[in-house]
Amino acid sequence: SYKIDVLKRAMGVSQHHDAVSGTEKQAVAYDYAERLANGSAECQEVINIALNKLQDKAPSIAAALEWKFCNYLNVSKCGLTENNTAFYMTVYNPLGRPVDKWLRLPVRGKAYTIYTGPNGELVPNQVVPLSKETKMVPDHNNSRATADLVFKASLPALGFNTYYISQSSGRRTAVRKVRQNR
Amino acid sequence: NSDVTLKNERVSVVFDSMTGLVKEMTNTDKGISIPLSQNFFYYIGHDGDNSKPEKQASGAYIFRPNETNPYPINTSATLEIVNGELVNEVRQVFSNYTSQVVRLYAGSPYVEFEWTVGPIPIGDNKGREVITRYMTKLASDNKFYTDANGREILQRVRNYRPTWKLNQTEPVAGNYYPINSRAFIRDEVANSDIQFTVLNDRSQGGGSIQDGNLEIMLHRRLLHDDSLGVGEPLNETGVAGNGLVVRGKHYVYLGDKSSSAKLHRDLGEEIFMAPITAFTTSKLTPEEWA
Repeated sequence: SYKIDVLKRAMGVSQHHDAVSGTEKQAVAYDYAERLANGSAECQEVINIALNKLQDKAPSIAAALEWKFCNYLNVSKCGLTENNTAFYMTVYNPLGRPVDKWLRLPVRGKAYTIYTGPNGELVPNQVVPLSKETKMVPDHNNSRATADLVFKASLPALGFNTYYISQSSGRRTAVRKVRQNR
Repeated sequence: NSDVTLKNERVSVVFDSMTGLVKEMTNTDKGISIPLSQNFFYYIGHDGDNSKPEKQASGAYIFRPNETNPYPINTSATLEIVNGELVNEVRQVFSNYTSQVVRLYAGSPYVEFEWTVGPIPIGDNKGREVITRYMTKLASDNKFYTDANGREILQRVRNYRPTWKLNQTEPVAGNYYPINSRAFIRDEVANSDIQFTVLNDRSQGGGSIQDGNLEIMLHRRLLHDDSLGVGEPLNETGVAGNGLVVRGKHYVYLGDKSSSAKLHRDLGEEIFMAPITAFTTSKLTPEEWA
């Protein structure tokens, strides 16, 4: 619980009116951001422990897994998905009802195969090339991703699903440019 | 030379071939179709004069545009189209600091507008406040609706306050309200059942300055302190020193009032409590993993 307290304290500080409204001085904004980032990192460690407890492991592979979090998925940046040709992903649904959620992962391959569930069901996916023009791979974020891997995660209420994602052979979705009359 | 249509089995959005802007939206499930236009604009922030309270500058506390009408960032956008089995998207570039991806996932009843704005240019010494504006022809009768911190939906009436007689001196800012998770406009004409709803991924400000329109503030960069205590202009330069680039999403739904009410409650919850993703590069085979 002391790890969770770091974020609790940061949130407590952020109840101050200037953090809520964004009227703090810039130096204070940086301080708020640092506190929240530290709190978030500590909570990710807790989630790491929780996921290892939730996932039943065979006795032969009892070692705890190290789960990593991609904090920059919103700007198509994730070192782990960009730099590995195969990886596992767990998606936890905090809502008390089942949810279907479209996920986008920054990748560099042209095609991928995704399996889920204990029976290894195939999950349909699409590799969408990123566009420099719309700054989906902005120079700002140092990402090496060239595409987004898109698929739908079907999640149980207050539960999780795991996915095995690996690069395969195939083609990406084509991008068509439109020449407009002006 | 023909218009570009983004569609799935439930909804479609048409983009004008001449301008590259959104032109029409249809809810196929409900058989509702409306002319819809969407574009990015900016207000120029008031420079102000801090020695005179009536000449307040636009700043961190205060939104005070120089003029009532915002300037379009561009009157057209270049387009790129991606068609696939799971997601179709149209990418629009409006300027070197404004772009957008309009996405439609298979089976989705709503359209996702992912906007990217910044760094806002200030080379001409003008502070800018960038908005997106969704323009319909709905007869919204001076009204629009926002949420109160994701809970109660409140009706907002232009140039009106329910508990006192308002002397409106700010035609734009005086009609801006917090949009914490959603806002919508309705066709207020009798027997019409159309509602246009926008859910956002973060708290923003916005208003319906003209009937049928819904505008939402996306990003601000200002050059003067508004003299209310912060003591700095709202001019975040970021790590590179040129200003921040901001990206976010709007989820747009066109429907009747009852289906809109259901959708924005469910979807609002899903946006607020989004799934948590975690990754690992375990050496286990998929069989061992299973």
